Amino acid sequence: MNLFRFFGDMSHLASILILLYKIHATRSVRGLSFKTQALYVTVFVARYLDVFTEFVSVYNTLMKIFFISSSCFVLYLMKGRYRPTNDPSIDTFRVEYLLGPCALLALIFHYRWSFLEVLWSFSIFLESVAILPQLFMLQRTGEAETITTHYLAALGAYRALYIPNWIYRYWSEDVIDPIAVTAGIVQTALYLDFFYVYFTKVLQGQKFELPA
Amino acid sequence: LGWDVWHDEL
Repeated sequence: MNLFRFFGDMSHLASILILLYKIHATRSVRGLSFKTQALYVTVFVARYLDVFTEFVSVYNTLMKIFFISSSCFVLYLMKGRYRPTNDPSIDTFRVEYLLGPCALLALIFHYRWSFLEVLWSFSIFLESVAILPQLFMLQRTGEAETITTHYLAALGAYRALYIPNWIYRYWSEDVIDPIAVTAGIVQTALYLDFFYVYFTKVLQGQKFELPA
Repeated sequence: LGWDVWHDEL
């Protein structure tokens, strides 16, 4: 564990707490993509099934349980308690265009030919594009609540911090995980456009608005 | 170079 990864994980944790706070404070899931949240549940369940078969550390196990349970809880909030505030008509990204290619990539690129390993690869590829329905929705509506942009920024920072973590691990431990690194770089790149608007507008005290 | 399966990250 190095500081890049630790702060990356903390940023991921913070992003989920910000998301739960947003839903609680505004009593609404407006501006959130149900499809992205459902993809995160898929990602976490597919990857962290190994919580039953592998033990890395107490930290690792607790985080896995937290990510699975909090993502499921968010889905419940969106489809249960706050359903009336969810607007599926603007959440129109076609997720099958993500699921199919990711499944295919996992069948081609994996470290071992076993069910859990192919599922692990699938989750890595899917995580890299899971934010697309949310970003697509943002693009469509052209604006976002400030708190929602903080959520996205924390989520993007988590992925960005994993990149120096991999460089550090390559240098200090001589290990490299080409599947995670490739997908991680793609995932971080998807946030660049968002980060530009976040830094130039939201952090200057303005509302998140995209040019018409 | 460690190409071993290494799933200690989240």
